[in-house]
Amino acid sequence: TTRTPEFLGLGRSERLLPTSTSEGDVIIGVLDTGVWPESKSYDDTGLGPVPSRWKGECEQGTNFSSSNCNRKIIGARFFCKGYEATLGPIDESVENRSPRDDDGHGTHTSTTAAGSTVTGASLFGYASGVARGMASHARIAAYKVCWQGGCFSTDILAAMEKAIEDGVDIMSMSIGGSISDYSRDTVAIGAFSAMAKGIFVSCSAGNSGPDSGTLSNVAPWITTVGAGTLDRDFPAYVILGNGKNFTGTSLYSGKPLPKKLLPFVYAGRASNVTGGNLCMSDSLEPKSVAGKIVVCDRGGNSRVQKGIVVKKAGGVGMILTNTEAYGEELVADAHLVPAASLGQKAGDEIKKYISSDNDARATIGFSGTQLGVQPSPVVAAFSSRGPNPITQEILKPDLIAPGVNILAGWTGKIGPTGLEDDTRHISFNIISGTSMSCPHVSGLAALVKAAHPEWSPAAIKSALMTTAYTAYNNGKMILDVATGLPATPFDYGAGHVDPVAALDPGLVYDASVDDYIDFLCALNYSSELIKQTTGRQFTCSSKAYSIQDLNYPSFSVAFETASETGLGRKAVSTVKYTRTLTNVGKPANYKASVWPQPAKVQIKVVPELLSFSTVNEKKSFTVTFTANSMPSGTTSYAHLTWSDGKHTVTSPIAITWT
Amino acid sequence: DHQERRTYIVHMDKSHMPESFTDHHEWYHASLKSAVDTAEMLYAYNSIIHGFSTRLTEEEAELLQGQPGILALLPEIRYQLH
Repeated sequence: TTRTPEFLGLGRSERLLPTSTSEGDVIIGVLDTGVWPESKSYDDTGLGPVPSRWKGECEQGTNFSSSNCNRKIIGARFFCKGYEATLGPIDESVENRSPRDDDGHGTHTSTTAAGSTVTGASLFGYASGVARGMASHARIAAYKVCWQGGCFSTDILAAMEKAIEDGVDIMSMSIGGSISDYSRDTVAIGAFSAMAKGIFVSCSAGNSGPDSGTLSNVAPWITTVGAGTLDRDFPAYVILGNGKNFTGTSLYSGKPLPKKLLPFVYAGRASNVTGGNLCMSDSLEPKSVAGKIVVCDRGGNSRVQKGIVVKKAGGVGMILTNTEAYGEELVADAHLVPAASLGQKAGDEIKKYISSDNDARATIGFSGTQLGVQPSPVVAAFSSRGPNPITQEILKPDLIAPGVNILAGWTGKIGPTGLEDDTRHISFNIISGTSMSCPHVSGLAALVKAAHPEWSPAAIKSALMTTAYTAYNNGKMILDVATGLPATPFDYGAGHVDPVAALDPGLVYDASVDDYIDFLCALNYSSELIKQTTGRQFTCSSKAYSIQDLNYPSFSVAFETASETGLGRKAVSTVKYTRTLTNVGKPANYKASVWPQPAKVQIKVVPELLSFSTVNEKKSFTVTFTANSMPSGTTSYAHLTWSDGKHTVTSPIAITWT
Repeated sequence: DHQERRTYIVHMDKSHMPESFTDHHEWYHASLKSAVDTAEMLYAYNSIIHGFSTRLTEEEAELLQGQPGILALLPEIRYQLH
């Protein structure tokens, strides 16, 4: 990727970063749509021999042979038995029955995690710069599980099993399915086994935001990653005949519009079909749009497809306007016609202008790449939000990372829009999603693993979470683009990842396989369900298990409302959480602080001081939350920080009344 | 349609494998064949879970579910790229 290494501070602190040799020992398994091995991002120049412990293979298939692997792509496999059993044999004239990536998504995610350094990367000049993965010396093993018809759980389970056997250290999965209990969730089951073998598993949180409770991949042994923006934008300008200007975004790179204002029309008034405003295929009347710029509403079909519909009807440009469902979130696309995306407010004003002026005119201008955009990051509107739909006491997502307008490697098979009409060939593409933020964290976890090979997956997750930031340099809290207001832990979890700080967290909240099994006991899992989830035979004892005692690096407190407790409205509830911190730094004294002190809840930490004299020393503490009953849906947020003056070990606290 | 086949992940409890079997794959095959003679195994899983995946009708799935050593039958789920 370009820009994200700088945005994440990876160029600033070489002293803390692991050596290229230790980084080269880390293997990232990416379960996705495969790889396009000719991408320069898979160049293996300067990489040492493949780690001797590696048991993976480079499987042969259509247009893919073992010579397509090298010291960067050290493994490539494909899994399609489940897919073919349901949908029939793969049509090899359309899709390669091999690890070769026909889609681009898998090449994008794997190069984001661990692509080699490539100079002069860009998409038609946009986002130009030096592209590299987060762990540019780490190795990539590709497991193709996603095909044109989707990704099937039987194939995913087989791939996860093989990745574990092969010896990956990190598993990156930018996929999600329907929400189900851990014992019936293939990814959760596979991730448990991986975690038990010391493999860090990061998964995308989902793109169903900004609605609440929309997360996927929420098992506590998974690191769940939401998406934020960068300080980079691709501005496009819409100039109206009434003198008003609006700023939107675009990755259009073709011939510009003539330097004069052109007539323009709202698609809803240039169509006789229902939903004509959406510029669906064949919905526009050529006589109404010929030679004009067409305003299309977002939704219904792909954003770039709308431009093609406009072009086919004789239109010369498109303004893509958000409706209420999308608010002010702008997504940059490599349109095939001069086009710009605008937010809802600008869209509403433009539509008012069109309806008020029979000779409404406009033009669109493009101004390339803008850096230093502030505020950044902001939480992407599409990023799925908490609370956790399966276990409310575990706060999810865990953290956010760059996931908007990310440039990374791409397949040579299809153009940037993925449409049949798009015959452009590119080496890099710019796309958005929690699919893009997940491999950022996978690569950053590889850096932490390289620096601290003895750390467990939970310790790595803790390091990434407790060092994440929630405020900008000016002290103001990270914003949510969906509302324009400060985001909450249900939006960003522990905050935005800060990899340099994660390399030296001071303390970690570690957790073992036994701790996670105790967590399942606290959920009242039977021995059968525990076996289904963990593969282990275990019978919960008669001791009192508590979800609140899972040593998680964040806190989610769910109070019951008065009506549920059956007590009066003034009923006071108290919930106690126990945590254990492990010292991974020098001997130090840490002091606890809670900020901001929420008005509705009393939070007490005991003890408030923890002294560590040796590495790996463990100290426990309790946090007691006391609150009056509040109406259902009330929320409150805070943070708990342990600091020795040098390190700040911060956990988000989300409190809800249900 | 009760006759339409769906894909399932059949999760087995290896601790219930009869002593007459020396290889768990043989046991998987025997369990599947005893319930459904015509069903084919897609994958055999050996580490994350013990079990296999196969295509079954609803009736066959119920029959297999009743076999000893079956922990769970998980219907195939289609995941999406994010």
